[in-house]
Amino acid sequence: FTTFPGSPKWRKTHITYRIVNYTPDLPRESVDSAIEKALKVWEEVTPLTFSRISEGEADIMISFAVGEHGDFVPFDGPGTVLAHAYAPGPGINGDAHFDDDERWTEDVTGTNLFLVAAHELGHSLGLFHSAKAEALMYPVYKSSTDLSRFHLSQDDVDGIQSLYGTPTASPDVLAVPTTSNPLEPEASPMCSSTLSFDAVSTLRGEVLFFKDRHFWRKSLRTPEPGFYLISSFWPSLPSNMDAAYEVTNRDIVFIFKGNQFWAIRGHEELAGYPKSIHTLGLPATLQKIDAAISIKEKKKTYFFVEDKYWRFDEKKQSMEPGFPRKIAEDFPGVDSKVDAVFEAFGFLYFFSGSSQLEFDPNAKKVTHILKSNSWFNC
Amino acid sequence: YPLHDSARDDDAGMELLQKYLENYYGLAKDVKQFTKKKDSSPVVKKIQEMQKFLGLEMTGKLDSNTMELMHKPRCGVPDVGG
Repeated sequence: FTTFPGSPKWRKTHITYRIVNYTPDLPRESVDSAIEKALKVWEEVTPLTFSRISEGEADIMISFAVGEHGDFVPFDGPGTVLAHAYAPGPGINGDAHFDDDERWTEDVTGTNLFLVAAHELGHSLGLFHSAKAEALMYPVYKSSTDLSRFHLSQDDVDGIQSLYGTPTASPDVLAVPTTSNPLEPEASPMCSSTLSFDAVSTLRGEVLFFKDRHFWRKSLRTPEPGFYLISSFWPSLPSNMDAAYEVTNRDIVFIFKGNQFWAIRGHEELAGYPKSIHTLGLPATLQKIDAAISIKEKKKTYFFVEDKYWRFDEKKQSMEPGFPRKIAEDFPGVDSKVDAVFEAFGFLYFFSGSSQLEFDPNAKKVTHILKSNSWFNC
Repeated sequence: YPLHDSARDDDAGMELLQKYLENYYGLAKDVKQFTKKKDSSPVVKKIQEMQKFLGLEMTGKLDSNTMELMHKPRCGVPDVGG
């Protein structure tokens, strides 16, 4: 492997990207998915994390263009040059450009966008070309690659880790601050049959159950949840919150209390918050929400308030017309006021008091009734 | 006719080689001189550098394997640093 002259690299581990425009060759969802998958390739072997922004200047700006496209390195029509990208840095640096005179495909019948994007994003992170023919960073496109068995070569891994090091112990997980130790188990009423929650949200593959000033943190890999003070992770967040949900492709968890909401990314409390819930398009008469969930596949966020819900379009960043609708009409069986909701394994889990309803969104019915603390293996 | 096509193919090949070496291997742009230089030591060295990098036999000549690889789609970022 080689790196760019001077070995430029990002001096931070959280990188933003923005898909500036789309190729007409593929549905937008396919482009989004190919880029996400390409970033994941590098995320898995480094401490780097990526989140997508929809406006403004991102570290990595991704675009499709033909011929001369403003960087004095014109594309050449169909064939030969497929794409190019710039080493880490400000401005155009870090950006990846794809030649839209190619026929971009999800499979290998044309030019596979995922393979090219994974290569170009390697440049965006600081890798130059590799002379190893088996490496992703080899400059020549290999249409014979078996996509189902795609993996980085050791040369690619050595290259990127020479810049950023190896992944932290659990790259997806929220590290426990040094100032925060789990509270004593007896302080946690996690096995109480009357336990209810204020809010529940996923965060980087874990589930956080919020209650008063505390939260339980449950990884699917460990049977026992940790129990923490909210303030030990995020000093500015309120206690007794109303709702929380994660937007995974932005790596943000939104926290709601009263008519305000906050945003966190891992340990970081994002600037510019709290904001009014009315900036989301909720009616001015509404003073709080009960629960919320963002569905990644649909790119929609649902806000539950008493017996109604509103739906927010994450792509358009606006509330959808035709709402509110009755919860019970679209989520048959969910009849009580919702305290909290989150998604796992394709099901929605609605919490109401000490009860929990497992709802299958495809079958549109409640499939199990559980205790609210069923996730704690009491 | 065969002679004519062959000559034309040769010209096209040289043009591709020149552009390839200029774009990806830092060969100085010198259009008029390239034809004369094609057998010169700097050009041969650049061809060998390209062949070594791409995992080809280092013949220093524009052979069919080298031509084939140069025709394949690729990333536009140069293979060697400026």
